Amino acid sequence: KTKIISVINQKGGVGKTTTVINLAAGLAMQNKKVLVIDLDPQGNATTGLGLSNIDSKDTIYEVLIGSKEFKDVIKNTNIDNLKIVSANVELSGLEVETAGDTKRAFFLKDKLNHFLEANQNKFSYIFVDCPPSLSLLTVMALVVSHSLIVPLQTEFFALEGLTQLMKTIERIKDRLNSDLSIRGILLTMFDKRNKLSSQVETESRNYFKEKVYNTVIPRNVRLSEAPSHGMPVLVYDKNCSGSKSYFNFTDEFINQDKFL
Amino acid sequence: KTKIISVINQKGGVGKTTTVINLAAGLAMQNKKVLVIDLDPQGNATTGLGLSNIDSKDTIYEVLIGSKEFKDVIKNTNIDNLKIVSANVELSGLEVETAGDTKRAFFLKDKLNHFLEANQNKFSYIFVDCPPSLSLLTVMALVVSHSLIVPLQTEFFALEGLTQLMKTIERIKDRLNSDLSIRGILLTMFDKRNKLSSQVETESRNYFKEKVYNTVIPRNVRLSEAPSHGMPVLVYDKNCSGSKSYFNFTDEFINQDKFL
Ligand SMILES: Nc1ncnc2c1ncn2[C@@H]1O[C@H](COP(=O)(O)OP(=O)(O)OP(=O)(O)O)[C@@H](O)[C@H]1O
Ligand SMILES: Nc1ncnc2c1ncn2[C@@H]1O[C@H](COP(=O)(O)OP(=O)(O)OP(=O)(O)O)[C@@H](O)[C@H]1O
Ligand SMILES: [Mg+2]
Ligand SMILES: [Mg+2]
Repeated sequence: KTKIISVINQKGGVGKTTTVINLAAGLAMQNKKVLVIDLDPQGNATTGLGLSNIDSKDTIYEVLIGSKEFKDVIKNTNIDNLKIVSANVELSGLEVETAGDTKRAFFLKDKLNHFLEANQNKFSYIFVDCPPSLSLLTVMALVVSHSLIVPLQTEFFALEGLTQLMKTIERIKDRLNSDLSIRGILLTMFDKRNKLSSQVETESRNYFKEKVYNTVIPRNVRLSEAPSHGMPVLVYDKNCSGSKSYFNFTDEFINQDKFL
Repeated sequence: KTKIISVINQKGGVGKTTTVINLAAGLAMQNKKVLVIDLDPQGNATTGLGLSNIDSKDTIYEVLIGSKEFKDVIKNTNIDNLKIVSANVELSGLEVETAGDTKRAFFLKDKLNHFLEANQNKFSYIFVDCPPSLSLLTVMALVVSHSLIVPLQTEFFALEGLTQLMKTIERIKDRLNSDLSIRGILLTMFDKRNKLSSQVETESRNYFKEKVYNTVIPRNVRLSEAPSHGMPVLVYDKNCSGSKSYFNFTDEFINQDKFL
């Protein structure tokens, strides 16, 4: 059964897209069938996997407004077993264009479930890359997801934002998606020269306990270089510390998945 | 005459808030009267300047919905000459709550100009900290501003997003605010170990020429530590490389301002 997992955090620049790209690629490299849905008008997951989204008319936006079918916008990437539904700036018009519709939080769920009914074994995992906000697009992701991964940048502003995020998740769980769960919190951009990083790690493990993954993603320049080559860091430089940590995270994710 | 300047970029985590806090503080330390308007429901500028926003009912949100006057929500900070209008998560409700109102892009402009008519010499500069999106809050900022500063993180995804940002600015300029100008692009989080940083710098200077400030803000852990102490890095550690660059940027801003 296909598992739908959103990677979510309303704080900007905490590693949502980098985590989607590399966890998806890591699983694909272990022969799992994976789909990435880019749900951010910035389209970073799209370009980070080497696709262009400029002037594209077969993106998640067309699916959500009903002008294209889900199956017609699924694209290959350069990685076997990894496919993507892309996004571009058109998606930023969706909230305004659907302002009257009280059911709009369910558009993504309706379209995706319709596709999955006819394609039950096509994908093991679907990862949704969310924008840095708690508005419509992120709500749509929360409504359709079975579970969530929360990247937490080990810095003050990101830790502050976690309380608000947890409240939002609780609210969606109560009203719109009672099965929603948090798989885990992934500490990202850990900077060993920054005592704040260790403080944030200690504080999050004390508070969220086993919900915090053991893997910690270190700050590593190779991770910020990889997208400019349109590939995951796992392909760009498989031996760097960023790749090692995302390979480890992939294994930790798979082991966790066995018990879920 | 009070100059209203928004710090804007829809990409997350590029240093908008850090730039607002430290440019505002740098100018205040040179005895300019400065106001920061936190326009981000994350409330990072608010907490980064040492204020609490939890359950606060005198924020920019109350002004925009008309339940408080601008003058009643201006708060002191621990820095002489620097005041702030705070934000908290309530602000994220604004877009939904005002969905019917075709004039809502002008709410901030109406309230702020009303205040400035009666308080013409109170502030030399007003800086608006924008959220990572191009939705209502950022549009409000674009409509009220005289000019903009765009922090550009020297990494691939941030450079990619610049085209879209420029188009949005042009569109607002055409339709809603013909005097809007870009004061400059500030390169941030420059990592000298990352060849990508230099490539992004070269590319932006080639393309945007003298619009790119000479000052480049380096990646410096002290900048991410300062907010956890509720103070600008200029106060937290005035001798670190992050502070030196923001002191330099303050001077460059002042010199530029003489000619504008
Ligand atoms: N561990 C890391 N070390 C160094 N750079 C990183 C790391 N993780 C991500 N980056 C880089 O940091 C920037 C922000 O990361 P990313 O875009 O994945 O965050 P995001 O949460 O998706 O941002 P947004 O909120 O804008 O969607 C990008 O330029 C990315 O390449
Ligand atoms: N030059 C720098 N070196 C190191 N850390 C920095 C630097 N500038 C900012 N930071 C830290 O990086 C993170 C992102 O910066 P900041 O919050 O200012 O960006 P932002 O663009 O306002 O983010 P958002 O899009 O979420 O509003 C913060 O934790 C901040 O303290
Ligand atoms: Mg992203
Ligand atoms: Mg900010």
